[in-house]
Amino acid sequence: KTTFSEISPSEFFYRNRDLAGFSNPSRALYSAVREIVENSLDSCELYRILPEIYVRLSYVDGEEDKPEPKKYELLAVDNGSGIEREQIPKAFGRIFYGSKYRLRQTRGMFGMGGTMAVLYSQITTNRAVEITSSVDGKTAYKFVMLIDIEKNYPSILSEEANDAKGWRGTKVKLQLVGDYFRSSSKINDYFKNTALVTPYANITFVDPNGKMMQFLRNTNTMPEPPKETLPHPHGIDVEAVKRLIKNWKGGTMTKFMVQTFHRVGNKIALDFLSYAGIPPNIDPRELSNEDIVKLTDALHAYDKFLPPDGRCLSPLGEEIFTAGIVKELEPEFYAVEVREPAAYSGYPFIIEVGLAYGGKNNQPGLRLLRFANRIPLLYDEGSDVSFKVLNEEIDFKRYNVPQDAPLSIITHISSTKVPYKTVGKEYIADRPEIEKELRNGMREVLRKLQVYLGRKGSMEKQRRK
Amino acid sequence: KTTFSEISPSEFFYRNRDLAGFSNPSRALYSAVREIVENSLDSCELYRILPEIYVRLSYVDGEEDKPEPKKYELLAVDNGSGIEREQIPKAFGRIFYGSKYRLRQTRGMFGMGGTMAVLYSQITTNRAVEITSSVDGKTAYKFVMLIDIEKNYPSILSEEANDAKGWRGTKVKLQLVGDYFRSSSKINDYFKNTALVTPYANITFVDPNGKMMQFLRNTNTMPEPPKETLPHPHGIDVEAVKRLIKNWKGGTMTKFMVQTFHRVGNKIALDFLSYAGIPPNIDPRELSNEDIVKLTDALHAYDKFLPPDGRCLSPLGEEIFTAGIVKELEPEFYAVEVREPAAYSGYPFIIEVGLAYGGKNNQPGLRLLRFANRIPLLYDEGSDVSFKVLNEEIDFKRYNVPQDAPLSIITHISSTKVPYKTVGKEYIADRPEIEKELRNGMREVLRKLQVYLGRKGSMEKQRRK
Ligand SMILES: Nc1ncnc2c1ncn2[C@@H]1O[C@H](COP(=O)(O)OP(=O)(O)OP(=O)(O)O)[C@@H](O)[C@H]1O
Ligand SMILES: Nc1ncnc2c1ncn2[C@@H]1O[C@H](COP(=O)(O)OP(=O)(O)OP(=O)(O)O)[C@@H](O)[C@H]1O
Ligand SMILES: [Mg+2]
Ligand SMILES: [Mg+2]
Repeated sequence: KTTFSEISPSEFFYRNRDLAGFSNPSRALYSAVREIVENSLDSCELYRILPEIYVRLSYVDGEEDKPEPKKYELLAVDNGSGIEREQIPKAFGRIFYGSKYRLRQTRGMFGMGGTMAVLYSQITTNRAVEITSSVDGKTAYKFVMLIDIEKNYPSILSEEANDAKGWRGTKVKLQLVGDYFRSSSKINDYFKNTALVTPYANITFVDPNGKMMQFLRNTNTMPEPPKETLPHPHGIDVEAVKRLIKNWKGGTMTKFMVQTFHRVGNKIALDFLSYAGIPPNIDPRELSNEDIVKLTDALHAYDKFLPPDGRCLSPLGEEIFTAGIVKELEPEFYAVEVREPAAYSGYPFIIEVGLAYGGKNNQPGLRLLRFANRIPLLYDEGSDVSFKVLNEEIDFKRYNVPQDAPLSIITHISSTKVPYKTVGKEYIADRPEIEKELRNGMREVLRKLQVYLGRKGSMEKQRRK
Repeated sequence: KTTFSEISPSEFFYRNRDLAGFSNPSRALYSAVREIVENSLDSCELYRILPEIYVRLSYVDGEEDKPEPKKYELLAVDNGSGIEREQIPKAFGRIFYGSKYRLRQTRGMFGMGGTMAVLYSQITTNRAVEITSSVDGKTAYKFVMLIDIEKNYPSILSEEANDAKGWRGTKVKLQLVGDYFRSSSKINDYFKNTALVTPYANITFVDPNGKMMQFLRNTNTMPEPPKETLPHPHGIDVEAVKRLIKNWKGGTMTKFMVQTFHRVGNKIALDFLSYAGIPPNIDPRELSNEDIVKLTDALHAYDKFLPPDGRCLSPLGEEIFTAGIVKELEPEFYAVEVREPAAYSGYPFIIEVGLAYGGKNNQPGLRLLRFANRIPLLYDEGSDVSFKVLNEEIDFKRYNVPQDAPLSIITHISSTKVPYKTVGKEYIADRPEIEKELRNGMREVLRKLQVYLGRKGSMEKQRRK
């Protein structure tokens, strides 16, 4: 007789933590750091707070001279928005719980990254974690907690309220088994590359040996925060339409179209409804199930909807992107191309491609740096859409770029939904619309390099004469 | 004020269905077919039933002449064990619910594949699915059901009990939006490759145009079903140890070690407990939290535990593997290497590598066919450990194999836990222990090819003299 059982989301990701990037001690150390830093940066940017982020890894007493893998303490402090007292335990003690389940560009999207760091800490050290947060600079609540993995629920061991003394933000302190020897170069690259795309952030990282890496802001200008946006008709499926109708407070189909979908005005709504054969004055809640399917099919097929505009997005922008490239890569020549907004499956996105030639990096050969929603992607390059485009769709000879030229190509995608292929956010799916913008962006920066190299070459010829 | 929300597992995979392989109509059609076929084959093999599997894709009335993507009906019938009446709705209507959450080699492992097919069907067609099953050949229960995606729970529209007339098994009937034009070659390859590793199965696939692909069994010998096994000390973390202790019915530490862990006898248990500094006669439930951490660290560090044996596994075996290669690839020369059992993180695995040269496939160049627990892996080859080993760690010149030789390398891994990197089961992580066995397996079959080519070459020289 077959026995069935069910498991909670935390149980699932406990058993399958490879899927979330916690596969071995060196990778898990990296993932814990990145998930926590990304939470801090999201929080600062959403409320337009100039980020002050401090991360320290240290050996646990008595562990310093042991061989890897071994216990580390991870301490991270930010000056972000903080988390309301009632939300702190579930924010870190429940998988699929968070504030980013909306159509808005943020680093976080799955509702589980912070919780995974806590889970991994607990299963490798059997210790509770300490989460402290203040939303008002007056009171800071400190929770010492575990996760009940079978129930996917926090298990609070103690709670304290203390004077925050003006500090607003979030502090995470936990122990975990890591392998810093193996992951240090990736963790260092993570901080360097994060600084490249967030030049308005002060980021301090202290490694277990006490060495401090400090990235000081070179601008006080923060980007416009991303905005929540309405769904676009092209991306929508039947389930989503049903829910939109279920939540509809009342009014005609025309009003429903205009208020529900992105960039649909009265004129387009009426033209669409006539195309779809749906009376404009009925209430959407009167539609039968068959009508809803007919409506959904029509939403996909109707080709006069305006494409998603990118105004809800917050790309790096030429100024910030260039500042980051110049500061981190100190190139002899650089170029940046910010593409026009585009969309895949109704989700708006903006591609930005940068190029850095020579200068501080005089390593011959091509390097690819990838970013998505300001997150550096440091793993699984070979599976990423940027790598595919760069290697299969770009003809370097055509730009007279020598094979061993010291060249870095930097790609960044901003989107309300980055199409990661894994919950570990390592690489991006090859959607044709994204491929096209990457290809054109790369061609554009290479064209600019070609002009520079051409000019440089003819100036050298002049000099020799 | 930040608003938090939580989402159910089905809501998570509805929003992020790319993660599960349901990213677009052509891919989703493939994924629906494979998830259902893998469920059927698991069911037959577990109860040692010679599989009879029938899968039919057909156009939905009136859709035939529409452009892709369009609606298809998927019908799949097997002669497996069937599913108990009370379990049918949750088996297909709840994510993270299943019978494969145990330490045993099966195709399924996540408890969500069948449910994803149902979910995708519902969100693209708004139609209920029909699941029929009989466990005794007398009564067949037919459920017409939807998934309440927000609740992660089945929503049963109707239930019928009918005379099964001797049929025992499971039948799934659903509609979904697919793109057969784009996915037909992958779906066809899936069936061909499945037949390669399951030569004891009768598999029939009827495509939407009525074309029938039939794979008749060429052997009645079924492999030994895999067995559930005990965890191995090396793979265990603190959380798992705590649970094992919590479930302990009573007895000494020695008895706990012997009954809980794979291949631990009294002698090793006593030696280990003395190494760990834990009294052999106390009950494990007396251990403090610190002791449990100390016990877990010792379980990892102690090096005299016997490695996992492969006896719980069910590899293809030389006979079946060879029969499949000969039948499907009709090579001029073939070789097979079945490696000794090994383990990664305490999980036993067996690598089998096959080689097929020339014959029916005289396409010049190297082809890689990958399998895991008898599942063909047809996507993301570039990210898979087999691809990495083949391309980075094998020196073909050393075996005198010409660059354009018509060569297929076939890899198969059997394990109690295949380290997939995605829930879509597309490719496998590069664990060093797995890499090593693949490398040695590939070298072995290439050595045999080298002997063959050498002999063939010298015979041709003889002939010309
Ligand atoms: N440093 C922080 N400052 C403010 N809020 C935070 C912080 N860290 C976590 N949170 C809150 O906790 C929630 C859960 O975080 P978690 O990392 O688990 O998920 P997420 O960031 O929403 O998504 P993802 O899994 O993609 O990271 C966040 O949505 C956010 O509201
Ligand atoms: N054809 C079938 N015959 C017998 N049992 C089945 C069949 N299809 C599904 N089941 C049962 O339903 C359960 C859920 O199936 P589902 O595919 O969702 O998950 P799984 O196979 O356990 O794991 P995975 O997500 O990796 O496929 C299975 O564990 C199995 O017990
Ligand atoms: Mg997060
Ligand atoms: Mg399954």
